Amino acid sequence: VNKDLIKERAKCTFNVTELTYFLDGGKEKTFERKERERALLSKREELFGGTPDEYLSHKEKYENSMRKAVILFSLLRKIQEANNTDLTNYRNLLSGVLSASISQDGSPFGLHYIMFMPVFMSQADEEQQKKWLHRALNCSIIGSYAQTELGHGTFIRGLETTATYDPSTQEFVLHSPTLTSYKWWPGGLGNTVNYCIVIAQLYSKGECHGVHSFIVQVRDEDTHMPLPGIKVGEIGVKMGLNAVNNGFIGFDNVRIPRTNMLMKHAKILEDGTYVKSKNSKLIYGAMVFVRVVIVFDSVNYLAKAITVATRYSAVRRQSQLKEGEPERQILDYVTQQDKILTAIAGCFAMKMNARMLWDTFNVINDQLHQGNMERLGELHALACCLKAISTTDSSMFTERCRLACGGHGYMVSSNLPPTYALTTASCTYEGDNTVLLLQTARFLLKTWRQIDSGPLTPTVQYLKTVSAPGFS
Amino acid sequence: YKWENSVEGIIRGFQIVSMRKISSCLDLMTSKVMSGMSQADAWNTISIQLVSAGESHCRAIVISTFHEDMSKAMKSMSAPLAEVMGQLVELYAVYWALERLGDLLEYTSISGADVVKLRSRYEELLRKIRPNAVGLVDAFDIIDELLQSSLGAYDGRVYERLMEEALKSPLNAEPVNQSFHKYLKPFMQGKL
Repeated sequence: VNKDLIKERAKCTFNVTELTYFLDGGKEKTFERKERERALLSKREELFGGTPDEYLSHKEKYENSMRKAVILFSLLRKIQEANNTDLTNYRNLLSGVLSASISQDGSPFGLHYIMFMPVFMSQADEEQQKKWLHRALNCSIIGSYAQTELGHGTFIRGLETTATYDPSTQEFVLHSPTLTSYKWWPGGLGNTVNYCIVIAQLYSKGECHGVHSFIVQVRDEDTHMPLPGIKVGEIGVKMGLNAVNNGFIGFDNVRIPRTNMLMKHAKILEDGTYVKSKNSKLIYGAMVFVRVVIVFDSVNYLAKAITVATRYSAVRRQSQLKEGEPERQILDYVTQQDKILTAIAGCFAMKMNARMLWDTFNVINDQLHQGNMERLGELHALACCLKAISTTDSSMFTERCRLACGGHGYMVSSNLPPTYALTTASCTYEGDNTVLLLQTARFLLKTWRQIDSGPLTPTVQYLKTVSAPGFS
Repeated sequence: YKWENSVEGIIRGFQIVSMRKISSCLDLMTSKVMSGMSQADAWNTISIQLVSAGESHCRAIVISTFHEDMSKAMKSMSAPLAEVMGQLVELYAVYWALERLGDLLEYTSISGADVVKLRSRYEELLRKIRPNAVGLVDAFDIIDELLQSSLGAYDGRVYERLMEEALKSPLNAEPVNQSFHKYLKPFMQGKL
């Protein structure tokens, strides 16, 4: 071990293991994480050996990431089989194994776990869960989630893809009427998945009932050939995330059974009668869950960046602070501390906020399922702004860490450029940050209008305190 | 209300900034709508300020959650660890106060003298946390295989790893690259 790092570790004033237990959420959680890591390391050569990804072509990168993903997710499947009932365990798996992905460029199976499964679990009825959930859990089928279209992003009411019910055959006809209606960006959709949850405008008896979710088979389960009427492919090279296999898909009057509409909430009866959801807002649960996972992800990415920059800054020596002295560790320069120590503080701050968001999500999600919608707006606003701020900060602090490592930090082998590509991508996916902050502002303005008409929910309670007469 | 250069004071400051921005946005919306602008156009016109209000609200939440939850957690921590965690919370609060100084000067009673003290406190905190920097990141306990970094491995063999990675470049697989004979040599010899 480098001598400077030995010295740094010797002068640390606290017990590092105590802090590790705290960060993991307890000694047992640390042991569970170590267990998962041991499983990973049992496949060390297959997962971490070979030519570095950056020297591979786009196609080879995908093929290599698929090879690794199969190894990694076989392990994940085994771990999950032992703990498949607990949402916290599921989230831990996502945050612990998936986001600490073995690839610097993401994984083609990511969307299956992060979007396809949570959305399916929250929107599929019992029959549908019986039919598909087990297969999805053990990866007999692999799915993606297609909402965004080439010409339509966050504004989902503007989506153009249609699902028109035909009562004579009890089927939906899925159709992409224009180029702009092609689904664009879903991870794994390019060449990996054989199923997909598709969001489309539901038409029945000549009436539009708004956007709903449908499970659609995209490729043959045996040959993996795209099914008739489906035009599917990969969207090409991006700034990062190039192993995620983001894809596009278009439908040319593709027929799917009525029972493929996810019908836990709203339904289409055999004769085409539309049965409205008792509470259309219940579908928000899965969206919020995804944003919670993104906040945890941001913490993980930033933890990597600060680990790299801090250790490097202890090893790297540059310039003399005073004449005649040996070159100093760059961590001794205050400008370097400004870049790194604030990033460390930011990482800890976001970790605590991710935990708070997770706890709040669980409390409010339980209330929602009991029919209490009182805090839904608050949860949505909180998840929106914390997703926005955690990804923005993670990206900004990661870039500061890269700058703290000078030219060496520009090397892909430092893992700082790929980490920056991942963090900056998260500023736009699952809700562009500007749009999310506007949604938070909408909630805040509504709250402000009602400030005198009753008690406020916990996260905006402060507005009452600081606006009290004579306060400010 | 009087400005305080403490973590609680900074949190209060951010809460005031958030409240004032929200209130200002609503006033602006109302006056634009009253003067005949549609609700949607009024919203679009002030959307930069709305985003800023959303961000300030979130900053207030992030700092106060960090402070409150860490204060609770510190009660069950050993004294040396609790001390470092307290320093991190304060560093974070002061950092964002200095980053958003414009907002604080506009909406709170912070003074120039307070700002000078905050800057000095910031530098003092950096000095205090410096000896524990490596320990703080070691605590994340990210194994080298997942960190995947030539600069950040636990053993600190930075230069050796950088060179090992450089040698993996396919351009180092042969002493002379074929492009020399195909392109460079004819060009250098004026044959192109």
